[in-house]
Amino acid sequence: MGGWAIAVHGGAGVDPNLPPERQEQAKQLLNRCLNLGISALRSNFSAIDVVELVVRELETDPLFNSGRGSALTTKGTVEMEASIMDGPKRRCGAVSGLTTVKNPISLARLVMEKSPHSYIAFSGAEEFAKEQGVELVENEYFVTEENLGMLKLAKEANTILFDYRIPTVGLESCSVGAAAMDNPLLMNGLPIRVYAPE
Amino acid sequence: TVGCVVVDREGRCAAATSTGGLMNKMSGRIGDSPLIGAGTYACELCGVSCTGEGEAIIRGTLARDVAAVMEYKGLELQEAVDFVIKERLDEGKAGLIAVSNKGEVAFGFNCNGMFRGCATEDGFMEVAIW
Repeated sequence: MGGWAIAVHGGAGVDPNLPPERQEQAKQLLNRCLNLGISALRSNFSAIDVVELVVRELETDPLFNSGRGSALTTKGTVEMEASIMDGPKRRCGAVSGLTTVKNPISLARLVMEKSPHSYIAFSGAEEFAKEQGVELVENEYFVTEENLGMLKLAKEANTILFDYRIPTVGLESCSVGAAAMDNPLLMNGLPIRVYAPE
Repeated sequence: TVGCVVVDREGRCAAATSTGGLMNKMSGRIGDSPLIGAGTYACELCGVSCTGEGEAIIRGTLARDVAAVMEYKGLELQEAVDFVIKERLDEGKAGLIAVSNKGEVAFGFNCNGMFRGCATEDGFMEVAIW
């Protein structure tokens, strides 16, 4: 049997021009979360408790796309989702469409432990949150100025921003334009060919 | 999207993922993070949390596949992560972190970067982006 191990992530697909100070901020948050998890593991916390503890910290900090600092819907609101899974008995809990729950990961855990289901979403999840007495906040709490700016950018580009390889039709080589023209159908704001295998 | 995977001293694995989804997404859109087996999975062998293009992660059942190739192909953790990132994503861009019940930690991604950090009891610790 090996010792304990922990890993955290804050998202994939990074802006290639991310300013150094933002990179440093991200590393500091990742370090803080790692150390939070390490001290819990050294105090013999169980794995399921540690993953919830660390993700709560990441949801509370606005730097990454979760909890406060979440990406915005096309309406400029926040709809959050989360899931948690405990290896030994493969127990799991998941939530989607949350708009007022401060820490979605803790509600996902309550779904796993206090409900007969594995996944509860939208209004049902909000009702369950009220029943369970988890901390609720206004949707505005999750919205940051930076993300309002990002949403404006995404709307102007008529696309969704999840990484930086989104083909910009017309501006680049005509092959990209041509390909897009061949198949102008868009899905989620992207040329359908991105989803071709589908 | 944020995530954490842990194996504790008893060899128990767990995984957790949380997200706001995609900027400018349609209201009601559900991504990979809450889907067990896609964005998040944990069993006796390992714990996995994914991030990136949700639609590609869902279609590839990415998190479960790491456990499956360990179980059925006998791959070690990092081999399993590399295999899944290379073979299961089609054109999608994504990344994942994973731990095994042997106290190993691994990660993989096929995009330009992933915010990540990992540590093990024998003193290894790394925080990186690119």
